[in-house]
Amino acid sequence: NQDEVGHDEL
Amino acid sequence: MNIFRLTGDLSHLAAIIILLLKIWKTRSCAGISGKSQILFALVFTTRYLDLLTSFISLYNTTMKVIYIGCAYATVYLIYMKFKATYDGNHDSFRMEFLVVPVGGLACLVNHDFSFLEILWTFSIYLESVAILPQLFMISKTGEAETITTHYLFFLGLYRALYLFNWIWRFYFEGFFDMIAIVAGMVQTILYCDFFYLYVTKGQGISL
Repeated sequence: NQDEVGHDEL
Repeated sequence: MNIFRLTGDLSHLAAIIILLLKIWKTRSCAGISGKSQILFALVFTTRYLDLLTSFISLYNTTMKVIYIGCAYATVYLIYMKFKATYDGNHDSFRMEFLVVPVGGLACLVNHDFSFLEILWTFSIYLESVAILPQLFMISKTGEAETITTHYLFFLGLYRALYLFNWIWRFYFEGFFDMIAIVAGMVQTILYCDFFYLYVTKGQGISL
């Protein structure tokens, strides 16, 4: 699931 | 980073550059939907506000700046510099029919009800339908310049490659983002009709 802070993809 | 995501980003960059160069070199934006370009500028603006708050990598930051810069440069060329060549009569898709429902959905279905996350979700949903005015315009004019079809091909290919990137990341990293995946599937499906014509026709296309 989306757990890390923020989004690392463009 | 994996090969699908890297080639996806490069395909996206190629599409953006192809369009910008086409307008700049031919000094004309005939056949180009200014509304789709406004929507893409909005997508990048709402998605990349995190440029101000978090640093992920030099690659990430560089690409975001390039995308935003090219998006606004393209909108500027269409609506200011080469305004005389803008085909407003055929670019008649109602943007509010996309922005309003997408905005509402972003407030209802998201990972976290925070300002940046809502905007990110809005940009993901909006990107999946932002090409509709362009496809609508081509269906109205009944044709597209060859260079425009290359632009659309690379633009559609980029998100299709991202779908493989998400399969890769789920298998190797256990990472998945349902919102991005579902929106990415919708976005890619919208290009299927065009992909078929692009592959079977090769030269100018009539949707």
